[in-house]
Amino acid sequence: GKILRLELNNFKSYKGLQTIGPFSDFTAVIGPNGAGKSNLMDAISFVLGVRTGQLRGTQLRDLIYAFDDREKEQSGRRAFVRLVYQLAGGSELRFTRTILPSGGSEYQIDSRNVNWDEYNGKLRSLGILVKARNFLVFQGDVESIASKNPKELTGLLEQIS
Amino acid sequence: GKILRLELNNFKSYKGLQTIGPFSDFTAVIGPNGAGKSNLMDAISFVLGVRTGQLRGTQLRDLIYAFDDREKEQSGRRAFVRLVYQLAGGSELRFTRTILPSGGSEYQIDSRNVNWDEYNGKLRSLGILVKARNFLVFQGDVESIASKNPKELTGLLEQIS
Amino acid sequence: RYKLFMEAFNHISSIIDRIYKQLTKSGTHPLGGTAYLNLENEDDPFLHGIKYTAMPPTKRFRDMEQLSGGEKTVAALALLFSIHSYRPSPFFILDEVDAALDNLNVAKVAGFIRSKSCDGTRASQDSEGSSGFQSIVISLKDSFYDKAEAVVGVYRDSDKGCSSTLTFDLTKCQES
Amino acid sequence: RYKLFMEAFNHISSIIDRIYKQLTKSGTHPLGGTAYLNLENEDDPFLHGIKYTAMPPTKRFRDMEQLSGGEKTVAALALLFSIHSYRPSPFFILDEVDAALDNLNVAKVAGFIRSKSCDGTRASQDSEGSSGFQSIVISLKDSFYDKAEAVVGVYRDSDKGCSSTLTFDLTKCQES
Ligand SMILES: Nc1ncnc2c1ncn2[C@@H]1O[C@H](COP(=O)(O)OP(=O)(O)OP(=O)(O)O)[C@@H](O)[C@H]1O
Ligand SMILES: Nc1ncnc2c1ncn2[C@@H]1O[C@H](COP(=O)(O)OP(=O)(O)OP(=O)(O)O)[C@@H](O)[C@H]1O
Ligand SMILES: [Mg+2]
Ligand SMILES: [Mg+2]
Repeated sequence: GKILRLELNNFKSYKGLQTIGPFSDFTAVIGPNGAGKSNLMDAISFVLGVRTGQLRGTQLRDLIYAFDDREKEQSGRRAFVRLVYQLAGGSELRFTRTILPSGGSEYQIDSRNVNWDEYNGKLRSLGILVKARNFLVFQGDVESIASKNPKELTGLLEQIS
Repeated sequence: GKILRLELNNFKSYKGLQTIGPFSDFTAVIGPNGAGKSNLMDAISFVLGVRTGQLRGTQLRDLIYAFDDREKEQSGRRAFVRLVYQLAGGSELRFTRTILPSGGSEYQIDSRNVNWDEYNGKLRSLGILVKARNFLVFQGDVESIASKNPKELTGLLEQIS
Repeated sequence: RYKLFMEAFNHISSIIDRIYKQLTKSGTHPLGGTAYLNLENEDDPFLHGIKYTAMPPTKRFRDMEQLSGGEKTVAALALLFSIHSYRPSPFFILDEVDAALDNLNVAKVAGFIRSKSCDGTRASQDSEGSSGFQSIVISLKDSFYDKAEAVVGVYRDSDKGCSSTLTFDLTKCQES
Repeated sequence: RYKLFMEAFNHISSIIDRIYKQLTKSGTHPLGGTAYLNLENEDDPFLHGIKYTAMPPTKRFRDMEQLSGGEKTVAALALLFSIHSYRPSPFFILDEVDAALDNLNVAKVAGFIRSKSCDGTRASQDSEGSSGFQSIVISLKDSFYDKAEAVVGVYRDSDKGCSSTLTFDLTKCQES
């Protein structure tokens, strides 16, 4: 399978509802400094359930679009990211994660609300191991992978075995 | 004043005696990955007295040229770096730092042996504050300068005031 | 637990050298470099750990700390792709991994990724047993993204004060 | 001690905004961004520290952690050059500081460095009171080094198994 497209709604620097894609087998993301490229990777990581600290935020509300510092303080704002995934057979599966005004988050597969365990179980069945994160390399992290000490390398292998 | 040229003898990946330069007011150092560009910056940092840990070595002997791991173990090897500095008036001043076979290092101004205090004092009189290092940015360090926390920034300012 | 771990370790250490050679071979060094994994203590890997060693072509040091920035990046990518081949995920997302690479290494890494992502390898398990994957790569270098099949351009819409994107299918406009 | 510290702080915070504007202004944003330093506690700076804030053109967030990789690099260089203007050292050595910069920012930073290093500014204190300096810059990007006056090319001599260099004076071969 593969990622077909993304639908972002008020996620980080993406205001309102925006559809991004279609993604091909090898897609490059380009643009000037500060345009929002890493925020796009954060959107994919967020919808897969990667924790907020890894997405340059301290709480989920930091991930909701805001024009300036004042707007950040307003309550009642919402955001979601939907990942449309194409299965090997050609049919589509939608993973959606929403940030609620309360500050929590909600998971959906297609249009059914599910809890994290079911959501994560479905991802694992597709070979997407969020905990091991062996398929995501965040900006600036690549060199540190080669400098891991022996114990850290064991830890990495443990997570995928 | 400015740096005119460097003379390296068995320093890191530079075998034997090599003269590098002349350096102009704005010199770019280019070359493929692993060629020895950062080692050149290490040579300048070394001759100014920057500590070995900052130069990707654990002891001074690591900074002496070796063809492979076996050669590294041999004793009796030496190395030096000489920085030829042009004063505002046009005359030249030579700073030389040598790694002795014993593992220690020796400092010379022109051809006179001096101790570290006199060597560093002369550098300070030229505006080269090795302790503050506000003029050296090592590979990969630039972004972290902007993310320093308030106490670290105070520390940085303290060193230059 | 020990059995699972050793299965992963043996698979990855059997493939790491081949992938590192694919990433480091060139006209002047057709053989490429050498890379291997060692268990510090066979009987109890959990306590002592795994040592990774990569030696670029013409270099003979075993200490990874001596490698340059670009050499470390290539070694890291080789490890990452080897781990992936044991537990293949359907896609890879890489954010400016080419920052420390010179143009030659950018071309090698982009070529490797293209060979794993495009031209149908995703469907078939190729002969070496490592499967293909979809790649989404963020890069500032044109020598990287001109090997991609599609490009997502991200720009800042300063009237609205937010990010926007445009997508281009490169396969349609590539010269034959 | 307090007096010396405050003297340094006042000098640097009076110049940081001007330098940041020089590094961020462009055709579309002629005014550039905004940068300033704040003392967390006026009476006892040693205990509480200094907060640095930089806001790129069109952005309104005060939190530096929200900046992108390239935006942080530009903010860091502005701070570095401001600190230098208080305690000018005769030269700067920069190792691949342009790794996270897009082509536009590379041109701005290289242009700034050239203006501080070449054309005689080193001799004269220019009007803003910040002096010039000699620059030695390691870079992989041709859009950076084609602004230099001289180039040192480093290559690996694989017969000898070591590094060697060649120096070119660009001022002699630049087209008029
Ligand atoms: N919640 C938010 N609302 C609006 N804008 C945000 C939010 N969070 C982050 N941003 C903005 O996103 C920008 C950073 O974007 P990002 O890190 O994706 O840039 P980038 O394209 O990766 O740049 P670079 O090439 O420099 O790495 C920042 O300037 C920040 O102001
Ligand atoms: N004592 C030594 N003797 C011989 N070679 C050494 C020594 N110390 C380091 N080296 C070699 O120097 C090389 C690294 O050089 P350096 O870090 O200067 O590369 P670079 O040109 O900066 O590359 P990059 O563009 O990737 O940053 C390593 O491959 C290492 O083997
Ligand atoms: Mg980024
Ligand atoms: Mg380097």
